[in-house]
Amino acid sequence: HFFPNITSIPRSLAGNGSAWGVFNKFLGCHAGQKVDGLARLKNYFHYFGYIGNHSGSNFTDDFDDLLESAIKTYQLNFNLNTSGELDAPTIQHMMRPRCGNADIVNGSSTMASGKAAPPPTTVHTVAH
Amino acid sequence: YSFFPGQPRWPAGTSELTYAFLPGNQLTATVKSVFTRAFERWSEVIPITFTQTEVYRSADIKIGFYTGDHGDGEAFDGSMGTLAHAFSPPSGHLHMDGDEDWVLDGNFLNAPASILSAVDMESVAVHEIGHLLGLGHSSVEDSIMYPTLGSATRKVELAQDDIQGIQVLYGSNPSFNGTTSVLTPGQGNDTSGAYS
Repeated sequence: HFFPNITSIPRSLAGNGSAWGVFNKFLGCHAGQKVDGLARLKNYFHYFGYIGNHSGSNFTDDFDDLLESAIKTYQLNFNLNTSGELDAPTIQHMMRPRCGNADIVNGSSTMASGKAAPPPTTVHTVAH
Repeated sequence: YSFFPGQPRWPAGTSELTYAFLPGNQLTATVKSVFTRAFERWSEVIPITFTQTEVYRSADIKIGFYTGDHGDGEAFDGSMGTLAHAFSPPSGHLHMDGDEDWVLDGNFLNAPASILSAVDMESVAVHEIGHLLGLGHSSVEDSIMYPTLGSATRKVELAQDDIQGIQVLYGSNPSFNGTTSVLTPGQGNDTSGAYS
């Protein structure tokens, strides 16, 4: 669908919104809950690398540690409050259209989450 | 900025890369010119030029519009959602989601508020070319390589973060003086997009 300018988009196509608009219903969900459709959210995080392949792809609707960890990493990467909760800024950000490439490839990322913690061998020094 | 694991890049000494469009898409010259502009934004800062070729099979970079499952294991999801994806060097594959409402002129001033599905094609093209060259996603919101793009939003000018990242891989274009030029059709970044 190519349009020379925005005014040439037919009204019939306007207002489709985000393919991830359904995520709105998860606003306020938190660890320990079980909510219908939460597995779809896990699929989203799996697709973009926030849940590793080792976790399989048959996700449950449980708001478990796996999901909380994925949310925290996502929030870190996108400079959101790292609460691990599905707050409004996080949900709204997840619904934005985006590049299909994963943020985390094979478990590694040099986005903010990959730079947050120093490697274990780092020795903290103080200038003297 | 970030790189793909292993920091893949086009081979050292590469000074020119060719690109071609999937013949089956039958893209117009106007659509192709959007990509030409997007390539120019990167060639301005690194010592690599991009040349269009009609020979799709032998082109270094292959650009195509696809819908749904198109055989690479990364199915598109219809309007909005994922907009495009591209593979790390030296794969050269850039896939755009054919279900999006792609806007060519990059002008979203006075856009009707009801148009939630409009996507600026050049903004996405510049981002995906970054992947083709070896850049991963960035957490810097102003950067081209930030993963999300609001609808009816234009972001086409490389940020310092993008320039630093790509120059780690390829060095600087000797002609680059530290600032990028504004390319026609003229509008720079418009991240205040009404719907972003």
